[in-house]
Amino acid sequence: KPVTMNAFELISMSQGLNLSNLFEK
Amino acid sequence: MGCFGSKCLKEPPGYENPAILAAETAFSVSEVEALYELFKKISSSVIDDGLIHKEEFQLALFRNSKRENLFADRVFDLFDVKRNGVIEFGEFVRSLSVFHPNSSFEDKVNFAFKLYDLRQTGFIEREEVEQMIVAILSESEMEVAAEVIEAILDKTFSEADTNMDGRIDHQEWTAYVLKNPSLMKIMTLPYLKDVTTCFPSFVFNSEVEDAS
Repeated sequence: KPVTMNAFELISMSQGLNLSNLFEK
Repeated sequence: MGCFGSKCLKEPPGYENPAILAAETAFSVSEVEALYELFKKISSSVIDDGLIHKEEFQLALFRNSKRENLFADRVFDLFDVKRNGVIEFGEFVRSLSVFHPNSSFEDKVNFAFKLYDLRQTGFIEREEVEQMIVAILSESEMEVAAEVIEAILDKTFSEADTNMDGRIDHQEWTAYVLKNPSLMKIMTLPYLKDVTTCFPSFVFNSEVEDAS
């Protein structure tokens, strides 16, 4: 199967990069 | 400059004047004051000393102060510009400013490069990208064959590492994200355009007359 996703797309899915959580009440 | 009344007493170490921070960042004075409400909340969640410790950062991100995460660690380290193990208010505002919708694409690209350059060598190396992929896969409890990880790395480096030296330099990174702008989505927080609404209580502590 050909790989369609690049590494950084995958990495950007990390919860640790989701800083919007800082603003959740 | 003088220090009148009790104002200075309640300001913790690392506190900076909102007007100065606003002048240096994408935020208005009111927005900096609203961010101070958020900062106070996060920085008092475990140790009430007016500084954000790593545990407090993890707690704010994950609702769990013990949850370790490679990327949260990297973000914390980049916010901690003085490298003294805590995030001060000025560091918090200046770093968050990069994530403001109005901040420059260049600032976002530079921050992301530093984030992914785990070993701070000035290059994003294949081993670093592999380490990050392994971390994200283990975080999501996905089991992926080593060959698939290799294929993802091959694809990424064949696209990004245009001089084929096995690592991505700053120029290659910039060219790569210009071709793949969706990679910069995580570098913009729409909330930051709306912080005064998220933290309306800043008006009670505001030092500026026009806090609207």
